[in-house]
Amino acid sequence: DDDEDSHDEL
Amino acid sequence: MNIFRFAGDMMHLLSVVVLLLKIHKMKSCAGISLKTQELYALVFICRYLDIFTGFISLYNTIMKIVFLASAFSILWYMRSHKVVRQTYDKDQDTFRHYFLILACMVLALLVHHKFTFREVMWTFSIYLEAVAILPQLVMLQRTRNIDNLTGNYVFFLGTYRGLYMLNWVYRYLTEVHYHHRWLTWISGFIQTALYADFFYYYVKSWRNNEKLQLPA
Repeated sequence: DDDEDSHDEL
Repeated sequence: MNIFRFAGDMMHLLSVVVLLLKIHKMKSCAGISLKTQELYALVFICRYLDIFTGFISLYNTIMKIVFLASAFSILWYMRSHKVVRQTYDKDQDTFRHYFLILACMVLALLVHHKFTFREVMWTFSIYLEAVAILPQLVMLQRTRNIDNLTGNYVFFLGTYRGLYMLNWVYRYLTEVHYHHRWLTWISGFIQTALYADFFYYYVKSWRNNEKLQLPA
C-alpha cells in the first residue's frame, strides 16, 4: 500500500 | 512537477521571505498574528513527520527544512527577540486558536483516509492549515494601517493554495496513478475561499493606488 508515500506535496 | 505546483510553492516561499524581511530588516512584527504563526509551525511539524524517513526528492526535503526553519525563526523573533517582540500587538491578537487545534484534531480523528498515526497527523495538518490564517485575518481587520509587507505576505500566502488547487486538477487529468484525496480538495478550497474578502480589498487598493484597509 503506497498510500502514505503518496504525500509528495508540501 | 507541474508549473502550478511550482508556482504555488514559490508563492508560499515568497510569503515567508516577505515576512522574514519585515521582521529582520524593519525589526517589526506589527500587524502579524503570533497565533497564526504558531498554527503554521504546528502544521509543518505534523505534516513533515516523514522528513527523515520518506525521501521524495531533494527539492521536497530542502523545502520542508526551509518551511520548518522559517516557522521557528519567526516564532523566536516574535517571542524572544528584544526589539521585535515589543512590536507585537498582543491585545489585537485575541483569536482563541486552541479551539481551532482541538476542532481540527477531532475532525482528523473522525474523517481521514486511513487510521494510522502518520495519516491522521497529516490530515490534521491539512485541516489546520485551511483555518490557520483566521487569527491573522481578524488582526488585519483591526489594523488601521496595514503596511505593504504585511499585505503582500497575506496575499502570497493566499495565492499559494489557490495555485495548488490548479495543480490538483492538472494532476487529476494527467496522472493515471494520482492519489487524489477529496479531503485535501475541500480543505484547499476552504483555505483559499477564506481569503476572498482580503483579495478583493487587496486588488482594489492596488488598482486605486491606495493604502490597504479592510472594513471593520
